[in-house]
Amino acid sequence: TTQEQTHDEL
Amino acid sequence: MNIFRLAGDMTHLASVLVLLLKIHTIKSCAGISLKTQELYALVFATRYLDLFTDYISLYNTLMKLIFLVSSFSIVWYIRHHKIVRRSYDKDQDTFRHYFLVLPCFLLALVINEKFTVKEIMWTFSLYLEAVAILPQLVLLQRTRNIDNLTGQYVFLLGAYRSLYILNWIYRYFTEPHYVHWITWISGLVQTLLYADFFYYYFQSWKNNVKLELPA
Repeated sequence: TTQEQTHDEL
Repeated sequence: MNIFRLAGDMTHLASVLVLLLKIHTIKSCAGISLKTQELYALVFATRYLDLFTDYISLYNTLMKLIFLVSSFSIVWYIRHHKIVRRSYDKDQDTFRHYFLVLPCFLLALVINEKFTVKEIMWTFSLYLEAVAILPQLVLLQRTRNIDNLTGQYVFLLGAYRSLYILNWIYRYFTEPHYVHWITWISGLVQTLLYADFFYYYFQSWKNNVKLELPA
C-alpha cells in the first residue's frame, strides 16, 4: 500500500 | 531531518526575523514589497492547513506557527501600523501579484500529486512560493539601491531554498521512495529566480560596494 505521504517539510 | 533541512529552516527563520526586526526597530518598511509579504502570508496559510490535523513533530508545529504569525504580522505592520505604513512606497510596489495567484492555482489544479483539497492547496503554496519574491525583486530593480537589511532578507530567503535543494538530494539518496518532482522543480525555479540577485549581491559584497542592481 502506498503509505500516505504526508508532507513533513515546512 | 538532516543538516541541510535544519540549516534551511533556520535560514528561512532568520530571513523572517531580520525583516521583523528591521520593521519593528526602525519603524520603517522602506524598500520592502508589501505584495511579496502578502504572497508569503498566503503561501503559509495554504501550506499549513494541516497544522491541527497532522501532527508531525513539536518542531514542525512550532515552526509553522512562527512562520504564520511572523508573515501575517509583517503584513499587518506594513498595512496598519501608523508609523510603518507611512514608509511604504505603494507607487513603486506596483507588481500585479494577483496575476501570480490565479495561474499558480490553476496549475495546482492540473499538476498535483493527489486531487484532494489539502494536496491542491499545498501544491498551490509551492508554486506561489516560487514566484512570491518577484514583486520584491522588481521593487529592488526600481529603487536601484537597497539597504543592507533588505539585501540580507532576500539573500537569506534565496539561501534557504538552495539549502532545501541539498536536503532533497540528500533525502533522494538516503530514503527509498522519496520522490517529489513537483517540490523539486518548483524549488529549483524559485532558486533560479534568485540567481541574478545572488550574483549582484555577491559582487557588491566582494568589491565591498553598495549593492546596485542594473535597471
